[in-house]
Amino acid sequence: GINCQGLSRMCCRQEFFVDFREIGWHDWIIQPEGYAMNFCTGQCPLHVAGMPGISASFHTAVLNLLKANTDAGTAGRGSCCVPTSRRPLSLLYYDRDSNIVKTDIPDMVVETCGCS
Amino acid sequence: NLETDGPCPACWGATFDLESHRELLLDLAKKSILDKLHLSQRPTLSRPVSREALKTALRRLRGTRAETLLEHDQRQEYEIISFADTGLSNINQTRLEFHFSDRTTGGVEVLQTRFMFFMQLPPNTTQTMNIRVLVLRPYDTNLTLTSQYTLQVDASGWYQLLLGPEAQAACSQGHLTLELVPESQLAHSSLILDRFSHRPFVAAQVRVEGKHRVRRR
Repeated sequence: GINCQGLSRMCCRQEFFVDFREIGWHDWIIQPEGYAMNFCTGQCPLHVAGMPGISASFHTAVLNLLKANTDAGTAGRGSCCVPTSRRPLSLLYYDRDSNIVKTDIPDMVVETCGCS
Repeated sequence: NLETDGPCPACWGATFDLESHRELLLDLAKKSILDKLHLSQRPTLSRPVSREALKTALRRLRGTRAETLLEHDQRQEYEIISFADTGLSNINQTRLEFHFSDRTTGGVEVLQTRFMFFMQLPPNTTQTMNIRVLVLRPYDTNLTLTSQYTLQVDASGWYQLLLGPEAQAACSQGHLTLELVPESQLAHSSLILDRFSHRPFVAAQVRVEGKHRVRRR
C-alpha cells in the first residue's frame, strides 16, 4: 500500500493516530494506548482505476496504459480511493459497572487503500 | 459531513489538511469507537478496579482460554470480567453479587460463564465447598435456587467452575447471584474474598445478537 507523504495527489493511506490520553479516555480504556484511525484520500485518475493499492505488476502497467489510451468514454468513470484491506481493533476497557471487557472490533483499522 | 468534490462519496481532495481538521477527526474517532461498542457515551467508572485484580484476572483467563467457537461467526464477541460484590454473608454462607451492564441485556447471547475464586488452605486438608446459583424470578421478592455444584478443594490456589445455562441466563438478564456454602468452618475461613489481587470474579463470553441469524447450510 501507499502512505500519503507530502503533497501526493494520488490515492494513498493517510495515517492518523488518536492517543486516548489526549482525548481523556485513558481512564476507561485499559489497552491499547490509542487507535490508528487511518483513512484513504487522493485522486484516482483513469489509468490507475481498479488498482488494488499494492505494487503494480508489469501486466497492470500495460493494462493501465491501454485504459489511459482508450477513449475515456469507454472506461468506467468515478474510480474512488477506498480501503482495500483492514484489520480489527482489540480493546480492553471498563464498562460502567467497572467490569473489564475485552473485545475485537472487526475491520476497524485501514491497512491499505486502492482505487475502486 | 466533509464537503467532497467529484463522484466519490468518501474521497477527499489529496490536499486534505490534518491539523485544521484535527478536532473533527478526534470526534469522528470517538463516535466510531462508541458506535462499535454499542455505547451511547463513554462509561463513567463507579468502582475502579485495582491493577492487581486486573492483572490477576487477565492472567487467569489467558491460562484457561475458553474453547473457540465451533462455527466461524462474524458477530462481535465480548469477554466480560465481573468482580464480586460481597452480599449477605454469615458463618454458614457467603453471597456474591455480579452486575452486568445493559450490553448483556437483550441483544446478546451469553455463550459461557466461568466462576473463579481463591482458597487459602492449611497443608494436607481437603474441604468441600457448595456453590449455588440463585435467581430472582419475576414478581418474586426472594431469590430462587436454580442449580448447585459441589467442589472438593484440597490445596491453596485458584479454582474455576463452569456454570450452566441458569447462570448464563442470569448474566444475560444483567445480574448473577452466587452463594458459597462451605461444609466446615475451616472452609469458610479459607475462602479469600477481599484481598485486592484475589477477588473472586466471573468471566462471561457473550456475542452480539445479529440483526437476523443467517445460518450457512
